[in-house]
Amino acid sequence: PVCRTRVYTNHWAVKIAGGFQEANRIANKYGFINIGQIGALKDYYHFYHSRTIKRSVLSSRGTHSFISMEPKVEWIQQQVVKKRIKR
Amino acid sequence: DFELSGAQSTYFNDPKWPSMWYMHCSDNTHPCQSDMNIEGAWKRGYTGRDVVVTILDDGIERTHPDLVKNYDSQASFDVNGNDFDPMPRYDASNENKHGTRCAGEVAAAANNSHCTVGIAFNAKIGGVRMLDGDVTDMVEAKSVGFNPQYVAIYSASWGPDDDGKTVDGPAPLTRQAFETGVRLGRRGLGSVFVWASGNGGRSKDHCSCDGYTNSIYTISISSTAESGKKPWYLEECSSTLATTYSSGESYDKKIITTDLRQRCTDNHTGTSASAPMAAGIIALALEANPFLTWRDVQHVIVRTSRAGHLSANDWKINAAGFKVSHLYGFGLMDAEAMVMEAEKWTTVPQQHVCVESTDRQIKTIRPSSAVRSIYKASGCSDNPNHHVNYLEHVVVRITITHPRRGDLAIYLTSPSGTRSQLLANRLFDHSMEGFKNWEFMTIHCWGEKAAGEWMLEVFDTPSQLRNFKTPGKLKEWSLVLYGTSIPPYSPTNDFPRVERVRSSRVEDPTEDYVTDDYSGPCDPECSKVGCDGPGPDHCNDCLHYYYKMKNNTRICVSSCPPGHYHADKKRCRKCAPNCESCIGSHTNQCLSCKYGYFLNEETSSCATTCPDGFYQDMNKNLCRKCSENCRTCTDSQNCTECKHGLSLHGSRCTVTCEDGKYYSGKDCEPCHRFCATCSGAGADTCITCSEGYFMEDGKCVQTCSNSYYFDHSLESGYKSCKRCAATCLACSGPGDRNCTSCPSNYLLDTGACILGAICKDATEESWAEGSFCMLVKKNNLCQRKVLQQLCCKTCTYQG
Repeated sequence: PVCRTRVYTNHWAVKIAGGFQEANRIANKYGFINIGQIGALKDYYHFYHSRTIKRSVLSSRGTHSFISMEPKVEWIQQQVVKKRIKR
Repeated sequence: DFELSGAQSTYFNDPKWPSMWYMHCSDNTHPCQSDMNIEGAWKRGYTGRDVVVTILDDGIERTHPDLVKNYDSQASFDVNGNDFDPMPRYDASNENKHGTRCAGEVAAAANNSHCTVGIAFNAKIGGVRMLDGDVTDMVEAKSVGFNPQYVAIYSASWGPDDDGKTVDGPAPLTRQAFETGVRLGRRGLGSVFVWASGNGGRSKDHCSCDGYTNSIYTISISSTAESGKKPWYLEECSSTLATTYSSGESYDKKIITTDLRQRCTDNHTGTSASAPMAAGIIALALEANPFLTWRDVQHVIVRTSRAGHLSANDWKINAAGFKVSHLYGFGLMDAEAMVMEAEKWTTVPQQHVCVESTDRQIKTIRPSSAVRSIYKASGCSDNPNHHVNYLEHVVVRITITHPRRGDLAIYLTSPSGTRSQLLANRLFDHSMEGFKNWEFMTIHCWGEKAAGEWMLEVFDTPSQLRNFKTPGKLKEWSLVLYGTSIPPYSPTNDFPRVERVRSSRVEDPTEDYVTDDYSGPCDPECSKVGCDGPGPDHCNDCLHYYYKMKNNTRICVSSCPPGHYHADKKRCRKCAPNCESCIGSHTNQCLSCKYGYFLNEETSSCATTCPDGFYQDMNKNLCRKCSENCRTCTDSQNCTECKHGLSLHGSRCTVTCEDGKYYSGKDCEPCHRFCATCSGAGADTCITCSEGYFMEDGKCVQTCSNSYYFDHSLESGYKSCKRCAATCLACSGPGDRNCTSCPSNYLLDTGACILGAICKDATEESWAEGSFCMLVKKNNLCQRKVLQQLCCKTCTYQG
């Protein structure tokens, strides 16, 4: 069987209710940088954390992980590298 | 813009045009075997004008001579670099050529004497750079959801590995981006996603294992060689909707397109060559009817594609009369048929989704045998909001555990008896993961009735020795039926479904939509007054705005389309021809301009060139004012010509002063007395020197300084002092043979400065001057250079 390793990045997708200001506030609180809304997906934001490992086989665990406990954070996902091939 | 008309065959001066066999018949003595009727669509006036296409790939060379005309910065973004410039990253291997190649197929400019011609050569083309970095769910979601109100068609020619062992698809964000795109994109008409079906022919891959091409939201495009045969790379798949040409074997003709570094190529191949072709054809159809929804586009493709000469051993006609195969879907796309169909198209009724959950009894899949599960579907007939009577896509959601996933093959048979293969055996897939809620999709039942018995078959064919103690299990499966409750096509959409005859270009006489007894749902843009049909052109009154088409049809819309403004009584009226948005119909009431035109903010009018005193802001399509003293400029800082009485200094215009004076910012002031002309007050700002003064290192002097010599040559128009060679302390001319004095530790020897250390050492050697060096001199050996240096004092000593 093929053993596939997930590679985690230092980028997160976060769903936060309350608009851009609220997303910024929560990002600042946990040391993230709010890069902006993800495409046309309302309430979904791209967060970046410069003080975590850029690529890792382990998901990130630090105080910034407590962001998921914020009441206004509805969903959060650390981004994983996907292999994509040009056809 | 290049226009085509008449029945004459098309000619472009682009050098590769004669070789573009997939666009025109090169041999006029015989009818074409089969082509995609691109010229036919062009001759009907459709070249993609005002349709925006973007390529999701590794970037786009926006400066390519064939792309620069149609390049659209609003349809472009760099997701990898998080900026607005999608230029590819250049490296020695030209790895990032892919997006530029795909873009050329869609919208390479025509008749510009360069390279090639795009299928929609007047369409706007952009690129999203997203493959040249870590691809994540978020990167994909940003890409497929980029500027959905502006971009109409997204073309993607990538996906999970086609290695025959990967099962992968869009993660939650990208799934949501697709759904949002078709629901809200293009002002509610839905974004059109075109996808290259898989390239894993040699790896026995199956494109049902690629959740992108397998999605109902993407138009999955496969390839055929010129001969109509299956190219070596092509995967079979039940979700493939249609086909365009691509390169095949070495003896087949190739696809020509733009290439990185402003070149062109005939090496583009694979399904990557086919998907952008389809995107280009769809752009022609959207120009013919900009109000086609994302589902309308798929319906138009289904109804106009044809088997033609494409060879496959599984062509079948389904119960709705459509000819379909696993290699080519509904067949080769036909651009002319599509634009004709689009012109008269009536929006299909609202899509219903019916989820039929079958029994959850776990069934064991024995090796070398099959499991069959039959489910009697009603098409949710008891629920009017979900009732599906006429099928579009059919999705089968399956959970299977299995010790070797590649040994599985899955089939689905519709109530009408159409059997499609959802999965074939995959030689290289040794995974023990099975399928967990994986969605297989088929388009083979398009147009058939949904109600009746559906049969799922799962075959297990062990390809190698396996542990049979752990057999596979079909844990659960459900049917997701997509379609409409009422017939999707109005009489105006009706024409023979099976195999169009290429020569029959005469339009069917269109009938009025007879809807006296229409009781179905109205378009969301209709007001409460009601409607006499399902489309936005059947409303008795509009909820928001309406505009009139050329044939006087009234279309209800949520806001006025580009090129129109909100006039009184809900009516959208046309702006002046060059305006994209406006506040009135006059030429001086524009708010923004169509592509290729620039808005003059002072006159509110659009023109192709900006008047004197203005420059073109290419990013915002504006004519902006030059700075005060410029007559023409390239931007606010850089004058290229000055107003009368001013002269250009660098990129700035200043007052011109007479010789011997300079402009101080207020007035012309006299130069320093050493200067004949100058740029400022000091002696070091001279441009030329006064009589009796010489230029020395940018300043004028009366006599040359030490380490400078007087140059009589008038080389630069006047006499000057030039620096001596580095070895001289002072000199009388250029080079290292004109020294007149030397630095310490150097000795002057016939105009050259020679390091004196050797001579000094010789005098201090135990060989006294009177011994060795005197012998040298006595024997006339001073002429020898080595001895002359060694005994320099003795040799130069007189007597």
